[in-house]
Amino acid sequence: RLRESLTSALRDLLKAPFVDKRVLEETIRSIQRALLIADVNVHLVLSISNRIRERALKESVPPGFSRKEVVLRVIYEELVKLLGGEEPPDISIPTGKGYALMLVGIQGSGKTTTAAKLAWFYKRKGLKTALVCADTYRPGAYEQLAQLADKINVPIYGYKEAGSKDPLKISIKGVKFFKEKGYDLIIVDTAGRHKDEKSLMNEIMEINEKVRPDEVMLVIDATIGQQAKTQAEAFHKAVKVGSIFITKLDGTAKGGGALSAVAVTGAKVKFIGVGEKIEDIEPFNPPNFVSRLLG
Amino acid sequence: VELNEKNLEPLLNELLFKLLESDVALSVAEEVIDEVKNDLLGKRVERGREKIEVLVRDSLKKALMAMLDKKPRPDLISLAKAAKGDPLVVLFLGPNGHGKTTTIAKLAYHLLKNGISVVLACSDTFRAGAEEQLEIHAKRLGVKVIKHRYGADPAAVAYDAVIHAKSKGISVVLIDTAGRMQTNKNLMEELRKIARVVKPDLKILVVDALTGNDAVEQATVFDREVGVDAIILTKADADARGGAALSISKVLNKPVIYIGTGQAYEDLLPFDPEWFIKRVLA
Ligand SMILES: Nc1nc2c(ncn2[C@@H]2O[C@H](COP(=O)(O)OP(=O)(O)OP(=O)(O)O)[C@@H](O)[C@H]2O)c(=O)[nH]1
Ligand SMILES: Nc1nc2c(ncn2[C@@H]2O[C@H](COP(=O)(O)OP(=O)(O)OP(=O)(O)O)[C@@H](O)[C@H]2O)c(=O)[nH]1
Ligand SMILES: [Mg+2]
Ligand SMILES: [Mg+2]
Repeated sequence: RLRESLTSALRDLLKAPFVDKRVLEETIRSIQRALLIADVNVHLVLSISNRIRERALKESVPPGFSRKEVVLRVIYEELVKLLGGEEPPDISIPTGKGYALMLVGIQGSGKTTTAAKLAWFYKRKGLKTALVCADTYRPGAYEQLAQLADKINVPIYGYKEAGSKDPLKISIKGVKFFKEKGYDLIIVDTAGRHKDEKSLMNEIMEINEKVRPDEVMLVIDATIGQQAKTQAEAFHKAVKVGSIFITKLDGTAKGGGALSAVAVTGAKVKFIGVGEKIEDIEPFNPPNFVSRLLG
Repeated sequence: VELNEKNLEPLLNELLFKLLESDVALSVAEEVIDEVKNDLLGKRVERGREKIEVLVRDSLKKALMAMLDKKPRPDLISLAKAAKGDPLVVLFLGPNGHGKTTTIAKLAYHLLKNGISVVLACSDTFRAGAEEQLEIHAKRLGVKVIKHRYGADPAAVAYDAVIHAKSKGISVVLIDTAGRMQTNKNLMEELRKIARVVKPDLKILVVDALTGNDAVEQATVFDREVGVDAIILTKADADARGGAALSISKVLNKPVIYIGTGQAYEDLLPFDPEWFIKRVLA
């Protein structure tokens, strides 16, 4: 199955009668093109190429296999390694702990929609789930999350319930409110922000310090290009990113920027968004992601 | 010395990297570098790497300028003033979350500051909170927004807005649509229907400056399926090099007319090709 998915990037390799330096270089070139088109960071593409180059011709060929298959395996392993391994991530949430999960990310990346998707996902697993709207900047942010919450019958806490427009106050009071009511999972939606908005980055740092969420999830748009690395770095510096959610993978974007986000945060991708509806959420599958990356 | 593939290659590779790091799509970056190479091959130049470098950079600047400096550049203010009688109808389209609604609010602000009346149409009848979001902008700006209930026909909302503008003598209708993936056939048809019903004077594609290679896919299909007259690039303030501006300009042969530089109403600037070229070659 890996062979089918890697075919478009590796057509020539598979057609070659044997693998020599020239065939390997051509294979590496087509991998590089596929990764660049998939928005993988330019420098990361180069270092992946070097790793593949080092290993592909040096590794021993096990009996019954061809050099070709060794090369395919090396390519697959190097890419999957960047995602932290081929095992799907642990997406379990402990119950009875009032687990606070805070979503952060750039404007428009899909946080609010994702908050509702996660609430729906975990509610179906039997967790008592709640939503906190800590975005008081974006016009209609509360109404947006409230309409989604209403669809899945999950309670929401925002500026109306807190009697305050201060995101910090809302987050603290909201998490406390649901913890005391025995909720298992409390998802906090925050306003979009990017690394050059100083006051907004300071705000998320403060919210993180005062609320002390059990997990901070970075929501990344699959269409993001080379800036994924520096933006993820900045978020990680401000708040410790514990997990990643890649949205909009139902389009044509491959989400290669996420590889850099994983690399600089050490966090695993837990879920992907595959549509605008609340149920358009899937647990992350590294091998599927890699084969889609290679086109 | 005569410029040939061998002495140009290291410099061209360096520039290719710069373009890729600035989010210029791979196919577009390669075409640009090829143009520069063909422009310079065979030229005689004084010896020395610096001399060749200057020539290569100038050739690149020239190529980029030609791609970005598309004329005519539709200017909403002059188009609105020129449209005697009938309102200027502008349709906004683009991928999810890239900034259409906020950009419409900014443009409305810009038009109002120039003494031009505006009405907004909320043809996003799908997304949660879409109507409330545009309604709040409309209130802040002091303009009317035409909206129906959620789930209503987006084309009907747009139509009502144009009728309203005609009857009230309002100069410009800005139509907001739901974000969508260009791969969704039904949603592309929905946009075509809105366009058939109100015959917009301008169809504007709104794209995030942080977008990578997918910008080419998005632009190509939106243009093919619905038609794009101009582009607005948003979130240029997010340290985006904005290579998507080049990719889309080149692929559609249409101009980028504004860039969004923040979330406030004033954060909308006319697109300046020099700005982009400076950032890319930084
Ligand atoms: N096609 C698709 N659209 C998505 C997905 N996730 C979110 N969206 C859409 O992306 C757009 C932006 O989503 P939001 O949830 O408003 O994004 P946000 O990060 O909360 O935005 P801000 O709060 O302004 O920063 C909306 O149109 C969503 O419906 C996805 O997985 N696929
Ligand atoms: N920093 C910055 N943020 C922007 C800019 N333009 C829009 N935004 C933000 O991006 C987010 C999404 O903007 P929207 O206007 O809701 O995007 P949209 O395309 O209408 O989204 P959908 O209708 O869901 O497809 C909001 O948080 C905006 O404030 C910009 O130029 N700079
Ligand atoms: Mg939001
Ligand atoms: Mg919108």
